[in-house]
This record gives sequence, C-alpha cells and structure tokens, in this order.
Amino acid sequence: SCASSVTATAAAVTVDASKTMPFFNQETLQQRLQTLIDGARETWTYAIFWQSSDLDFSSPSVLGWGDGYYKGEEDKNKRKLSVSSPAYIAEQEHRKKVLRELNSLISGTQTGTDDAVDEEVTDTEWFFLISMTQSFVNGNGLPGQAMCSSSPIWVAGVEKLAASHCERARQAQGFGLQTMVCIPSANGVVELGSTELIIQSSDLMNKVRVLFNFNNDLGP
Amino acid sequence: SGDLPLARRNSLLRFLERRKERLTMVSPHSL
Repeated sequence: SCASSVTATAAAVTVDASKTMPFFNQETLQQRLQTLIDGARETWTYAIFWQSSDLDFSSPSVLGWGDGYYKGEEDKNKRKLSVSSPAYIAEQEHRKKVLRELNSLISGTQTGTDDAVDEEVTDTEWFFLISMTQSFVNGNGLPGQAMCSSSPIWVAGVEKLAASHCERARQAQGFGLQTMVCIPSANGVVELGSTELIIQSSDLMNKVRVLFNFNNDLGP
Repeated sequence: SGDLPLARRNSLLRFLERRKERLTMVSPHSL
C-alpha cells in the first residue's frame, strides 16, 4: 500500500538527505509546465503539478495543488449544452459569478465590470479552476495512484475516462476531456489533460523525467 | 486573499491574467 512505500522512502531519505531528496524549486515550476505543453507535438489543454507534502513521514502522503498552466483548446464549440438552453445560461451565470468573486479575492478590490469575466467560461477552464480545490490522500485518485505506484498512468478515450474508478477522471470526461495522463516525479505528479485523443508516447514521459528532475538547472 | 494558499493564489492570478489576454486577442472590441 502507499503507506509502506512512504516508509521505504522515509528510510531512503534519512540515510543521506542531500543525495536522495531532490531540491524542489517552486519558482521554475510554472516555466517547466509551460515548456512541457508548449513544446509538445500533441495538443494538450492543460498541465498541473500535484505537489507531495510528505512533511512528517508517519502522516499520510497528500498530493495538493502545486501549480498549473492552462493553454486552452482549439475547438471551442465542443459544448455539452446548447448555448440557448436555460441550463447553459444558468451554468454560465454561476461560473461568471464565481470568476468575479475570484477576481475580487485576488485583486482585493470589488471589480464592477470586467469584460473578460463576462465572456463564456468554457468547460475546460471550469475544470482547471475546480482542480485548484482538489487534493489526493494516500494513493487516492489517478494522481495518488501514480505517486504510490511510481508509474505513469495514461487514460485515452472518453469510454475509459468515464469508466475510471477515479472521480477526477470521470469529472474530466464530463467537461470534454478525452485524455488524462499522470506521471510521477520526485516531488509530486505531473498531470496533463487534452480535449483530443492522444495515444501514449514515451517521448512525453522522457520530457517529464528531464523537466521535473529539479536537480536539473533549466538553462537557457 | 490572505487565506488562499500561496500556490493556488499565484496560479489563479496567472490564469485570470492570461484569460484576459487571450480574450483580448480573440475579440479586442468586446473588451
């Protein structure tokens, strides 16, 4: 189980922290996520880094929001609901209200009218925002499972996402995503999602291994 | 925004700013 692998990690860490516990750099995290997505051949909608908080090795391992990069999707017309339906209108009103509140929370001012907030909030934007509130304890969910098993998980196809044991994967499918990938790294898990169907590629795994080995300086 | 964890706050700020830029490029007249 995840607990036993955490204990093993703890033992490794205490032997020689400088060698085994890689240096984690929050500043360059956004740059690494952006490089990963913008440099990819495939069309990814977003990338998220779920950061492991193994503070006290006896406590359960928790993956929480580290950072994320939302690139968006090319085909905006893939909506669940028709734009004239009452459900769509009500849902959009709700999303815009939340975005206005978030805007005020961040800017610290009561923003009267901000046209950007009044534009349509797409399903994948909404899913990205919801992701900021999520965390995974002790191997739960696809990110937690990838972290615990130390092996990548690649789910491609709406049927597979919809049938997944992971609630986050099912939710992603509901918001129009077709592919979800979780790749473990030393300090957490890199997750990528796309509205396109993307078949597994070792090239992407290798890029994650290089980009998210925080002992590597990013260089020019 | 003091009660919003720093990582989420930074990501949210960046998301909102980029969204504004993206929408400005798409339809400059509407903004």
